[in-house]
Amino acid sequence: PCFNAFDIISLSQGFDLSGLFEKD
Amino acid sequence: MRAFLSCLSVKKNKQKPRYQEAIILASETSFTVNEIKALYDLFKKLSNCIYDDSLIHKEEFHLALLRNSHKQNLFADRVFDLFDVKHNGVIEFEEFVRSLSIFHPNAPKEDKITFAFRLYDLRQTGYIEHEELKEMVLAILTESELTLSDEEVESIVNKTMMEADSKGDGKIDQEEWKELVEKNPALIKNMTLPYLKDITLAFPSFILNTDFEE
Repeated sequence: PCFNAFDIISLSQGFDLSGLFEKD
Repeated sequence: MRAFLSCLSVKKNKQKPRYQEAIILASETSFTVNEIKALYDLFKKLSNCIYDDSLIHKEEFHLALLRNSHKQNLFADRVFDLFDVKHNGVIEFEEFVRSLSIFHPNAPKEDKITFAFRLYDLRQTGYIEHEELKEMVLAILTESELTLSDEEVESIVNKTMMEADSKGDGKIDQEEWKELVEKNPALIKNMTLPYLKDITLAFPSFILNTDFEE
């Protein structure tokens, strides 16, 4: 594998705070 | 979905901040007073989705991020716990603004690096350790419904530890984390929310509808 673990972890939906700003 | 759509109907707020409090918050964060007004309307929607108490509960936070209030997500829990500065199980408006400020494009990179470190320091020991890193990799694999063998997961974690642990003591401290981020700035890309750059333009209705106490 050539992935950095943090690169993979950062893809979590739980980190995507843009969801807070969705209107619907 | 029905519960989420109910977020769109702003209910009576119970903790209306005073204008002076908004000025203080603006002076201590990356936001302007107008942006804090916009954030207040956003906060009202989020905090009254399930419980009509103008406090963001974990279920409401999950509903906004994951579209499901009962879905388990290690990382959403970690973000919630860091936003909940008082550790009383809810996010208050001031906590919401101060925490989101770290995600502002203009916020200091140092703050973003520190916040990300705290997110990954699951057991709050001051270090990111092998087992924590493995736990987080396994969590994202579960979340993504991906399967890797234990050997593959170990290989990813070991490689990352070798790359980050420059002192060779088997754990990543804040200094090593900072060095890793300097080499790979993309590691904190999710610590910046472009939406916050000009939330008043992105959500003009928030400003029009906001009613701070003068």
